[in-house]
Amino acid sequence: YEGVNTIKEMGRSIHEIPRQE
Amino acid sequence: DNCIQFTRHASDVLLNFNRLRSRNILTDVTILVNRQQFRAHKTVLMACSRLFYTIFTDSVKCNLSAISLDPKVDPEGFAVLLEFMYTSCLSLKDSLIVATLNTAIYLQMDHVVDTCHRFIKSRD
Repeated sequence: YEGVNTIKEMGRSIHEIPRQE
Repeated sequence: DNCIQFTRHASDVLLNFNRLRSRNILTDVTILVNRQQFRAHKTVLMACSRLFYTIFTDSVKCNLSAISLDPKVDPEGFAVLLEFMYTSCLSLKDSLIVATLNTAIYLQMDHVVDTCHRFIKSRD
């Protein structure tokens, strides 16, 4: 975005759904 | 004005979609390929394939819970492409490359078709 100061977050962004319950 | 861009977000979302598929959660369609069945999410299929986009944007066909593909489609080739849709990883093997290419042409996955052509050329 022009004029927006973008900061990169390298870590996980959301919870991880498990393979099995 | 700051934008915090989570660089892994797209791949994290896709990973979770794949977990939902493997646990058969909210899958809403069965794709029948020569008697083999593949459960999937319509939204993921139509986001990746122009054929599925055409099918599921049709007001009648979008309600189908099962879709039969052309009997000429190879189930193993389809499995490779379905895995790609949910992982972004295209597993190309010499033994399956023609089946994968033909299935990608059928599903109208143009970028994958180009990649298959390049893979075949690199093998020549």
